[in-house]
Formats: sequence, C-alpha cells, structure tokens
Amino acid sequence: VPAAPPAPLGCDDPESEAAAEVAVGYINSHSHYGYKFALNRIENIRVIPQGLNNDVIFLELDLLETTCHILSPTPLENCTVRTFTDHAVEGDCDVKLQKVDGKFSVLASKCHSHADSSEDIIQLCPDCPLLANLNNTEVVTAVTAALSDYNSKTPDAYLKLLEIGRAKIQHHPAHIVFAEFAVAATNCSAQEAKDNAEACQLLPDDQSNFGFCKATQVISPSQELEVNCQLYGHQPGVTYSPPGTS
Amino acid sequence: PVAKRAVAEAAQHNKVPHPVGFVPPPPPCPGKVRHFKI
Repeated sequence: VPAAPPAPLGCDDPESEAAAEVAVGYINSHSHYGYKFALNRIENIRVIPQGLNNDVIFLELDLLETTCHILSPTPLENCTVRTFTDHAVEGDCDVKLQKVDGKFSVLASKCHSHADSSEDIIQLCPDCPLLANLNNTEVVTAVTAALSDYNSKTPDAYLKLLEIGRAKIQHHPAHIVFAEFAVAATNCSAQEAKDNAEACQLLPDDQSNFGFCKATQVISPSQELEVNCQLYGHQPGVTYSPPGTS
Repeated sequence: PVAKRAVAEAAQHNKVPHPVGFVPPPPPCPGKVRHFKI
C-alpha cells in the first residue's frame, strides 16, 4: 500500500519558518542599497518534491523595512522594524529554494517594495511627516548641508555621500526635513578636502569605511540643522551634534 | 444531479457536531503577522 502523501506545509510550521529565515537572509545579503528587511508574514508556501530528501520550495513573503541600513553590521535580529507611523515600507518577495538533506539554499528571489499609503498614515496620525521622494529638492538640500556641516566639524576622513536612504517632510506645525543617508570614507582628511574635494576617492570596500547619518533640518519658523553620523566597522561609534543646535 | 444532491444533503444531516470547546485549526496559509499588516 503506498504511503499517504505528507500533509501540506502550513505557513507557520517550523520548516516554513526555517525556509523563510534562509530566504530573508539571502535577500538582505544580496541587497546593496536601502535598509534591511525583516519577516512580517509568510503569505504562502508550496513544496514540490523532487526525489528522496530533495524538495523545491516556493515562498511568498511579506517583509517590513527595519531601521538598519543594509551596510550596517548590526545583525537583523537586533534591527527594529519601522513603525506604521514612521511611514512603513513593505516588501513582497517570491523566493524559490531547494531543500536537500534538510539544508536550504536559495535558487532565485524577486522582490518589490512599496510604502504604505499617505492617506492611511494621515488618518492615524494627521501631523506625522510623510515619506518624500529621494530626489526632492528640499531633501537633497538638507542632506548636502548636513554632510557638509559634519565634514567641516570633524577632523577625521572626509565623508562622501553614498545614497539617501529615506526622507520625510513635515509641514505643520513646523516645516522640517528629516533625512537618513549612507556615507563612505575617502582618502582625504577634512583639511585636504577643503582644497579639492572632487579629487577625494572612496576607500576600497570595507565595512569600516561606511557610515550612516541622520539629519534634521528645520526650515521654518526657525532655521536649524542637526546631524548625527555613526561610522561602522572597527571604528568606534561616533555621534556628532553641532553645538548650538537643537 | 437529483441523486447527488440527495447524497450531499444526507451527508450534511449525518455530520457529527464538534464537541463543546473545539477550536478549529488555523488555516495553513497565510501565516501569522509578526509586526503589523500594511
């Protein structure tokens, strides 16, 4: 009598969760911009047996953006998922894995990310700042000013902008731009960069050469700028706030 | 069709009711939401 086929895997079964963990690790390790994503829900799982101890698994995953930049050495389990009111970003991923002798490996993945609708945020939090386009003029201006301010007051390696990770603009009760951006160290000191910043070259890829900054620029009613940068790797964490700012 | 409908109805009538306190198993998918649903 042939054995009954095994019951289909449920999305919350330990094996499904193990496969999802491998998939999320793969997705984060193969992403080179933006933020690390954490698992929010396994939407679906299909197992196609290929033979003895050999399965192909198709996973549909719902992920949420964390506060850890993809270059951050912080392990995913220590990264905080952004809150709904922080204008969350969701990732929908289809992942194909193979499980051979109990070991998972990812064969392919495809992800799309999208921010929650502004209307939903406003409904819950009318005064919350909303995500802005990364090429928004106010955002670019705030990031440029913040990095310039940081470099002018830090004697260490001159930092160049790698990418703007996310930005939000608040209009009421004050006009404020919040921006987060990744930076990389160059071969110039801050003093050398004053003469010819264009000649400064990024150092070879090494985690210790990257950093992540958060800037807040108040545009009105007052004009203030605050920037905090954390450099990754073996360099000690550096937190910087220009004196005289909020 | 007449015979099939009769069989289906009979099956419904003969269905054993769940005992008191029975909690049906959750649907296999989608899984639980770990943080929040957008």
